[in-house]
Amino acid sequence: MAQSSIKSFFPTR
Amino acid sequence: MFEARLVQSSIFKKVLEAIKELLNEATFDCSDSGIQLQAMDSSHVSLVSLNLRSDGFDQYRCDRNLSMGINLASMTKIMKCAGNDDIMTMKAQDNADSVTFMFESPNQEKMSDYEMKLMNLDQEHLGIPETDYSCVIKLPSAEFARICRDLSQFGESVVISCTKEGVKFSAAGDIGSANIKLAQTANVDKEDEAVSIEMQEKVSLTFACRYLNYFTKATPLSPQVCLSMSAEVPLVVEYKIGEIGHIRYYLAPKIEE
Repeated sequence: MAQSSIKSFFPTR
Repeated sequence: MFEARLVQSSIFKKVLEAIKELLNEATFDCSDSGIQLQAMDSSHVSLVSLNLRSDGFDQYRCDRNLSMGINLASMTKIMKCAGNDDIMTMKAQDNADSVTFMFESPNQEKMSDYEMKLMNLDQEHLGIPETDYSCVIKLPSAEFARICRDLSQFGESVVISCTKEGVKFSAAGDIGSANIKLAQTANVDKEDEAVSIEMQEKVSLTFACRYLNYFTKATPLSPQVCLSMSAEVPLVVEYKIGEIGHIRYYLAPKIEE
């Protein structure tokens, strides 16, 4: 299992 | 000018304990609605969102929006100087380069003030989409902390599976495997000890124990914790902070290679 990044779910405003 | 007075400085002490291991520095955004903080951990796997509403303070004044870049290790040192029952006041001039913390002992015999330099942090802000979660689990925060601690002995990841029967936390590794199942409690006399599950559809996701154990540092803030889950989106771990606000941790899931 690979750890995903929180940034891939929440767009930078 | 910004000035916020809180009779219970213990709230701020607990808030610092809840974020200081996950974050090194963060920006406290002060406005007339209150104090907000949003920051990712250094590896960008989790996000912390803190909200303290102005009406939760005993006195609150914020003439102009103010962003205070704070080194959390320094602020922790200052908060350690406060007694749990001290009254705390945070004060900063507009576009100041320092913030002052004042602590008054309950009998007003001891008055302390600490001035801390502010930092220039250009932290990126993330947009958190409103989500209607498939599963919302409320459980005693001490129970959740215990589960995360126990299961992290078995493996680096915890699988959280939620069905209508209940929620299951699983871990596996070199020494073997572990499963902890919690069923919804029936009628409990004490609200704080209830386990409640609202399930739209079942969900099973995998998360890194390390971060869950960072999040449970917020346990002293609230007797209950709320876990919100949907397929393939970050887990939300939320602790209410009295009547003044909340702290929310978002954790990106582990996904099949």
